[in-house]
Amino acid sequence: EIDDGLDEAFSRLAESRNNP
Amino acid sequence: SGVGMPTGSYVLPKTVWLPAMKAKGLEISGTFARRMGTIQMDVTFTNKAMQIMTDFAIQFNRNSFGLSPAAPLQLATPLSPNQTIEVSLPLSTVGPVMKMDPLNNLQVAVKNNIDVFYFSSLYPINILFVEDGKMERQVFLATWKDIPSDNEAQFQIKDCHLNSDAVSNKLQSNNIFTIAKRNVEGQDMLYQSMKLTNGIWILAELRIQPGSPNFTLSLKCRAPEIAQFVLQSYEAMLKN
Repeated sequence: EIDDGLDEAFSRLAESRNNP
Repeated sequence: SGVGMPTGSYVLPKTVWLPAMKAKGLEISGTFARRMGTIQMDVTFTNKAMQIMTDFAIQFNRNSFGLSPAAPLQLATPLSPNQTIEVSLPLSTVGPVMKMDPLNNLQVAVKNNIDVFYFSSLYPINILFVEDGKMERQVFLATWKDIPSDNEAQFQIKDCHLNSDAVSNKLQSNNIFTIAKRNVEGQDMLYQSMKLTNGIWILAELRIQPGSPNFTLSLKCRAPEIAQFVLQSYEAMLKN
């Protein structure tokens, strides 16, 4: 998949959901 | 268990919607399916009376998502005593809309040469999941942030023995699309989207802990009353 710069954003979302 | 169709979408087994004793000998059972982008009502008519049945017709009451027969009900021949006929009736979603309780309730009238009969059935909301329900990743992130946490519903899905790839594949064949997958501290977190025929988007986060059969499903939607019906669909798909 093309890196559209959103990979990092999803990582941050997942991290924040795991450690609110 | 349900019947797998060529597209891989899940179809619940048929149940009796109208017992013969309530309809002067006409028994109606059925289920709902989505095949190649078309919603279908799969109906079995059985004549348990002692006279022939003819002149069948079907009509729906207005309902939450505008479900309506897209073609007349056509039985190839009259229904003789003890005869069974199976029909797949295509449905559209452009009929009159009225919010039902529960949301997925469909009230149906069937007529034949003997009388008119009424029954209710509950359809699984996944028949409304459209084929273009994969949300742009950027839109997903913005929408997820935008929908307040008060509109988030969280559920446990228990006893599901699938890994995250199998889950994604199974859901995708039912028009639930995985947009991103992240692993955080050993948990797989799947971000998913689906869209209903009326344009309502549903965003999901599914947490899967390797080795644990219990998943956590979080749903965000601008119409939060839909969440419990989406949960029912996830459970049916993942456990069948």
